[in-house]
Amino acid sequence: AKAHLDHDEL
Amino acid sequence: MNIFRLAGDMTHLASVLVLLLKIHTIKSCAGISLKTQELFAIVFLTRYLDLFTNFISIYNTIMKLIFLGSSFSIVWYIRRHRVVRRSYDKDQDTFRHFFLMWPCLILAIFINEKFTLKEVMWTFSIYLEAIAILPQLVMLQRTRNIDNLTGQYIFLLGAYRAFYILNWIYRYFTEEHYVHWITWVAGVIQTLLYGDFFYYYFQSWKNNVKLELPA
Repeated sequence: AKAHLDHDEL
Repeated sequence: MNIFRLAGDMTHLASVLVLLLKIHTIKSCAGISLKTQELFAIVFLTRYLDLFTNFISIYNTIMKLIFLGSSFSIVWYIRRHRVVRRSYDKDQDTFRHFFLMWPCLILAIFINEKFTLKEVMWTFSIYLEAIAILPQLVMLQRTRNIDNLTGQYIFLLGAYRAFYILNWIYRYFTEEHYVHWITWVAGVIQTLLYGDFFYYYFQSWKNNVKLELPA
């Protein structure tokens, strides 16, 4: 899944 | 960015500011667990290893810097500041906190999304954050009498966790492929740890009496 390793949260 | 995520970040930021306010202006860290603060500093350090390599937004970068800077300065204040460190209640803060790190590290090595140093450290920080509040909760339970700022600090931290769960629910329904088992399970466990505290916090608020935990 695309969002998986984005770590766009804090 | 949705409203729940923003509310979560803002309550997290507010919790840090309340604690810094207490330490900086009243020059007291009474009731605050150094062990928990040290764990939070390690959490941010290991989570934001990608600070300079993975750009998300200006907002994210600034918030990361604030959380890193504030967590390390809080630890510095409690350990090193001439006046503040005298108010630190060492005898009530006896949790062997570094032992919490081993199970988190082992779990992160085996349960992660990708076996790279950065990803394992990130996962470690998620697991560690989930239980980092434990020394603080143990200390609260022991001292029982909680001053307003300490109570607000822990309430805001719990609120931050609760808003993040709402944020995940929102993102699950609005974004494609948004499934984060590791963060979700760790995050729900972390939020549940605040449950007991929330109960007594609201009781004291409703009855307009000073917050006090039962023995």
